[in-house]
Amino acid sequence: MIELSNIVKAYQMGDVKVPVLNGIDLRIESGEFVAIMGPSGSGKTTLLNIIGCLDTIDQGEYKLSGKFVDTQDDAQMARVRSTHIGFVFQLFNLIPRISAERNVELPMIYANIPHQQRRERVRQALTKVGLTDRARHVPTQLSGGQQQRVAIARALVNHPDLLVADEPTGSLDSSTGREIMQMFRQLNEEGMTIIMVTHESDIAAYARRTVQLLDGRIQYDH
Amino acid sequence: MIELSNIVKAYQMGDVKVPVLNGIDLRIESGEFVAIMGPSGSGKTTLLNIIGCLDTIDQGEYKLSGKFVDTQDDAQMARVRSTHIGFVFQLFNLIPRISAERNVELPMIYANIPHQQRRERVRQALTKVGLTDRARHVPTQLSGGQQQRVAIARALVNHPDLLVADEPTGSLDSSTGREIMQMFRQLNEEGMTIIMVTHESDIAAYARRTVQLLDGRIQYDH
Ligand SMILES: Nc1ncnc2c1ncn2[C@@H]1O[C@H](COP(=O)(O)OP(=O)(O)OP(=O)(O)O)[C@@H](O)[C@H]1O
Ligand SMILES: Nc1ncnc2c1ncn2[C@@H]1O[C@H](COP(=O)(O)OP(=O)(O)OP(=O)(O)O)[C@@H](O)[C@H]1O
Ligand SMILES: [Mg+2]
Ligand SMILES: [Mg+2]
Repeated sequence: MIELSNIVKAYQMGDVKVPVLNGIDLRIESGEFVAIMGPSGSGKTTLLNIIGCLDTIDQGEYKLSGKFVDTQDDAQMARVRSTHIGFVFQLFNLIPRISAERNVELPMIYANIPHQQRRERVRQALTKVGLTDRARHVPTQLSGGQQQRVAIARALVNHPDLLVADEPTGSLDSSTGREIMQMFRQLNEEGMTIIMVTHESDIAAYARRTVQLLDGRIQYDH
Repeated sequence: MIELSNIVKAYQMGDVKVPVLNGIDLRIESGEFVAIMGPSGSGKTTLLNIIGCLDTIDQGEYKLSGKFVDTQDDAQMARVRSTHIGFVFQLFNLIPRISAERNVELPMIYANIPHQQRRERVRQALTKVGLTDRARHVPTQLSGGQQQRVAIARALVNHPDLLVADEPTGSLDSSTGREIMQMFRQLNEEGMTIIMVTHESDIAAYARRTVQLLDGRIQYDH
């Protein structure tokens, strides 16, 4: 499913170059559940953004389901993203001033899902994350952990084949975190590929494989 | 230092009332280090915002250093906040498009600290959180954990007597988190009062006392 070879990525800030990924080789088969760990600033979010087709690479090759990503045009990539990939951002990226249920509904509007089916799926997704009683709250009327759970519901609502999640339980207490992880494990057993960044080892334990990043390289992988 | 008695707080959403704190009694002496834990949505951030004079109560009494908070006017409260209280927000609240060093400098501009002293304190604060090499980055050019560390540096730069921190290590890997907590412990030993929300028990272990919230009441306190 995911084939990354010799991936190099640096940010450019004016005339200063900030190297982030310095030669990443990573293969992830369809149906795997992989955790990515590493120190703050080591390139985890940058790697996830590349895997989720939200950012580009400077060197190397990225093949997603057998096709080179950098040769596809923007419209093709947008279609791949909206139908195949669900993304949970580290800082949620909810749309301010619209309710939790509208935020969750949004990806289905892009995918042309009919109205009645959208309403049903929103209800199911918010139930799965324990927030049916907060459906009408806008992001500023939700706690940090509740906003994170809305972001998780939004990522799952289109039943993606690949879930890319950046510290999905970072704002949750341990028992709410365990409930979310049990749901992820269930989705993985039903065939969803999950790639998740976490800094908590008891969360990484839900995955079957852990990849450790250090200074933009893979330190170990097992 | 902090005396909360029978604190009640509810949010009003149109004609719907959302009760959050349902009668909180809490005394915190000067120099204490207290952790607050509890499920997502249980009122931890709301309680911290009240303690930090960022939000108001509906019923009950709040005395900070012997003075009733609700009888002070806005200008007096703003002066108390900017000179005595440092705040680390759960979602950082950095000012976008200005650099890390400018974000850290901001509280000192409000407190009329002279230019040369400000530059020196910014350098010290960013060194303490391990980010001297990211001083010129704006928030979107920093990782999640780096943004959190800028928020911590900003909260400490005015040497407050009271530090109010909402999940200060939520976006940090465990070893960076431990470094930040060792710094907090050092500051507490030098006399700073610290009140910190966390959902990780190994972080709460740095405090000397843990208060557990459930459905807007204190479940236990030891
Ligand atoms: N402006 C608001 N309007 C209505 N309800 C609100 C508002 N802000 C917060 N709430 C509700 O108040 C409750 C307490 O929120 P609070 O942010 O204090 O929780 P918390 O304990 O910090 O949770 P977390 O661990 O998820 O950060 C939540 O159920 C939330 O939905
Ligand atoms: N737009 C940018 N311009 C310059 N540097 C950037 C930019 N975005 C990120 N960086 C730098 O790239 C490095 C990797 O960032 P990334 O967000 O991938 O880290 P991370 O492993 O996710 O860290 P964290 O655990 O703190 O979230 C960091 O050192 C950061 O300062
Ligand atoms: Mg990150
Ligand atoms: Mg909170």
